[in-house]
Amino acid sequence: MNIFRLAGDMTHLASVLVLLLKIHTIKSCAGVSLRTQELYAIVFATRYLDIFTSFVSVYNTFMKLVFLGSSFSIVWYMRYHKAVHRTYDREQDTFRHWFLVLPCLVLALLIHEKFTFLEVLWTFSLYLEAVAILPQLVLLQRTRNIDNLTGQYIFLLGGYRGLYILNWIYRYFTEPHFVHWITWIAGLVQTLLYADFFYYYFLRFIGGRGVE
Amino acid sequence: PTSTTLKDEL
Repeated sequence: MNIFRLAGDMTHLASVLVLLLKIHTIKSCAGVSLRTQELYAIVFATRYLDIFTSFVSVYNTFMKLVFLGSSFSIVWYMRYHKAVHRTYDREQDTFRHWFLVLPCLVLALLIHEKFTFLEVLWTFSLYLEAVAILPQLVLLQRTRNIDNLTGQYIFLLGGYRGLYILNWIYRYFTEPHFVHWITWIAGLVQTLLYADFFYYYFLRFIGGRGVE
Repeated sequence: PTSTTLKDEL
């Protein structure tokens, strides 16, 4: 564990808590894409399949449970909780996210580090996470103005993988033979997809107004 | 060379 990875995990945790705070306290998911949340639930479900078979640390297992629990409960809230579901913008959240799942699965079957069931699904979760934010970014452009909580959520979610990239650079220089191109490229693509959001976020943030 | 792993990451 290094400071970049810890910062990345805490940023990721913060993004999840901000979204849960918004949905649970003000019972609103306005501006939030259910499709992105569904993709993230699949990402965690396929990435943490080894949660019961390989123990890394209490921290690791705890965080996996938090991410699994929060992603599925957010999907549940947005789908089935009456008050929250009412604030879901179904007409605007129309990105065909299932079209992202198959290509990621095919790509994982073609490009992976080891051809085992767990490894292929783990690689699939990397590719899927890289594009999982697309429905949310499309929704963002359609709804123009979003509230601060949603803006913070997207900012933190985009930032965590950027911190992971710093973690990989650090590990590359400190651990011999630490080379994982698949993860590095997927992480880079994921972070670059947020580039224009970050641009507008900082413009608005510096301007002191909401994210538009 | 000992292959490093990413499975200790989230």
